[in-house]
Amino acid sequence: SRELFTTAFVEIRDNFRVLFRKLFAGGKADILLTEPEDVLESGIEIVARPPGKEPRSISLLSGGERAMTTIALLFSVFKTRPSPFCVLDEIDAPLDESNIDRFTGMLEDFLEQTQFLIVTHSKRTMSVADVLYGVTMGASGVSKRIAVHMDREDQAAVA
Amino acid sequence: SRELFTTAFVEIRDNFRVLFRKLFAGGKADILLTEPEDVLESGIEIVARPPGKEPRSISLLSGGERAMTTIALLFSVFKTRPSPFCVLDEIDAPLDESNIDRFTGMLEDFLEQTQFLIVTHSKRTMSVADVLYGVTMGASGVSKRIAVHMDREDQAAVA
Amino acid sequence: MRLKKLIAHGFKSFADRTEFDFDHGITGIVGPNGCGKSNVVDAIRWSLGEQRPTKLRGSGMTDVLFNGGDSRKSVSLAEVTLVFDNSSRKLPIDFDEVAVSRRLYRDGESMYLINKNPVRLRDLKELFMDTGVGLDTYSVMEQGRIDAFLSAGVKERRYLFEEAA
Amino acid sequence: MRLKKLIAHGFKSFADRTEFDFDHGITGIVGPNGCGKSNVVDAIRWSLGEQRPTKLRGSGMTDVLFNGGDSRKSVSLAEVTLVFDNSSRKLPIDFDEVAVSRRLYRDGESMYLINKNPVRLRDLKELFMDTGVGLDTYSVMEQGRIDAFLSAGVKERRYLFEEAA
Ligand SMILES: Nc1ncnc2c1ncn2[C@@H]1O[C@H](COP(=O)(O)OP(=O)(O)OP(=O)(O)O)[C@@H](O)[C@H]1O
Ligand SMILES: Nc1ncnc2c1ncn2[C@@H]1O[C@H](COP(=O)(O)OP(=O)(O)OP(=O)(O)O)[C@@H](O)[C@H]1O
Ligand SMILES: [Mg+2]
Ligand SMILES: [Mg+2]
Repeated sequence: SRELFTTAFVEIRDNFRVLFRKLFAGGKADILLTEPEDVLESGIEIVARPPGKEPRSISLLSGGERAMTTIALLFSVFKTRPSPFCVLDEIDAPLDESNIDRFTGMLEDFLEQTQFLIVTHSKRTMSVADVLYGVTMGASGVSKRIAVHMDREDQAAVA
Repeated sequence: SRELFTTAFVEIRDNFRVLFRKLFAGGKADILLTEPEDVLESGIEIVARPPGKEPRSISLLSGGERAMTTIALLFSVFKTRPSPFCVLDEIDAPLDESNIDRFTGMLEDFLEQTQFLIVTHSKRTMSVADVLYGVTMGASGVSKRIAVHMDREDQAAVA
Repeated sequence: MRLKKLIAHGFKSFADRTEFDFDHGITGIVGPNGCGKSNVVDAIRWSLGEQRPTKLRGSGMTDVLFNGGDSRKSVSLAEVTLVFDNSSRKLPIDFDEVAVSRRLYRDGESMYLINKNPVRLRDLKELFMDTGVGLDTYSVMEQGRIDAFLSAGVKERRYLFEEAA
Repeated sequence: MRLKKLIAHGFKSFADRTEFDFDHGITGIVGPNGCGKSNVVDAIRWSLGEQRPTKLRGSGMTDVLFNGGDSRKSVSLAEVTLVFDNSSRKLPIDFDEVAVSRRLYRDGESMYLINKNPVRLRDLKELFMDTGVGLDTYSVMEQGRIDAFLSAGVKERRYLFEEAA
């Protein structure tokens, strides 16, 4: 089990270094063990340095930078141990438009192995979905599913 | 101090009942003391019932409903004890377009006594600001302030 | 092992039988605040065997039963079914389609079913072993949790790596 | 008692002297992720006397000093000034404008100033007593905190009501 953990750890770390640079278009990131001599008990330290910035503690990252770092980590785990489906509930809420584009771009790299269900309010994220389901709630507090299509105007707005 | 607390509590509660109904266009809300016989130690219970729904625990409210409930509470306190200025950092992130409109509508009711500084990514919220400041960061990690105007296309998009 | 369909009936705000066809690469779920989008995410978590009511934003497990609205009475049964395409035989069952269901009655009695056959929770967990699907993997990221991961302690973060090992 | 201006110099990512004119009803602060918007909010909290580094997302107070970038060296002084319009004399000082400043040197020494005169933190707190401005009122709502209020315990919520009393 020590070997299993170390192999998974090293793979996730290598993926994280690559995917972070891709999501941030630069910068540098790493994952370290706080107690490398005791792999089965050690804590996990995350280092993230957006492009052009000095290395700082991750608590000083902005809301959007923290979300993108966690997304990089999520996808690093998926690359190591693919999951057939993934459900994301408003993960794009803190992101600006260019980060939403990088996030949705990365989704497309994982479509071979993973299917995504994404809850969102962002038209930019909606525009990459194959199908959109609307949920509405009538006056009686009952949810219903409706078909939704993005109209030409909305499509053009995010193009 | 017992009288002071009770007076403030009753005023905030009365304001909350009114402002909740305004923000949710209906429904019912209340604030209760968990131990009414011991005012100085008692906890505070919040009851919120969006229109058309049965009374349920506030943990079952949706992300947007929770944010609107907290906004109603915030403004209830301001009505009781006005604050000269208020800083809100992406408070509109979980809100859909119609809730953003209700939130920004309520802001305008408080402009007599309170000045607002609002950090936002939403064009709808930007459109109610008197002035917009952009912040940019150059390659060297230094933030600078720039003047920003919403162009005609963006203005039209949220009209 | 694609997720083809979700059917919810009597679960949270889905009082009526509601079907979602998920057999696509990226499916978007949209709608106003409070309409029931995150309840769809809770339905998926619940049908995979979630035992902690707080992970479904409730305080007791019967909080998932539709409990009425202005002109609707509460129900006494909640049921959610996930239908998987198993033509790749990733799930150790000899069927092209595998339907995983969970039921809960108002009196607290609950049931798990695989292709309409009652099974124990343990059988359900074994079914998904080593497929990457499960409650502790990163396959379901609830609303607002994106920020919690980085603020968790260094030891708490281990579960992500352990699950992958 | 309007907030007219904020001047930050050497505070977090504001290495150069940067001025924001806030003398309006609603001022919007916009920009891409990571550009420094929340650092403006931190600057306001800090100049009002915030003592807890974690409330400024740091671990020690010197985390607020600009600590360099690709082609810039770190600085040894951070200073933030808030300028208030006091023509209503809400602040117990006989001036039309009141400038409240805070300085921090790299060696940890810190200073508070009112209209350029050094004062103690206690004097600063007394200045804002009963004006509704302060760290424990609801006048500054940091990013991501909107959800935390409802999840706080019933006793923790008291401070909102006590502050207003
Ligand atoms: N057992 C139940 N019976 C009926 N309705 C319920 C039940 N449990 C939760 N609800 C209702 O479901 C609603 C919340 O739905 P949900 O969290 O899915 O919204 P959402 O679409 O995700 O909204 P948002 O965009 O704000 O996140 C609440 O208003 C709540 O009252
Ligand atoms: N002492 C410091 N010196 C230099 N830069 C700093 C310092 N402290 C924090 N920063 C940088 O400031 C940036 C964060 O800025 P901030 O949180 O204000 O972004 P933001 O505009 O609010 O972004 P978002 O939209 O993602 O919330 C981080 O990238 C961080 O590295
Ligand atoms: Mg939701
Ligand atoms: Mg921010």
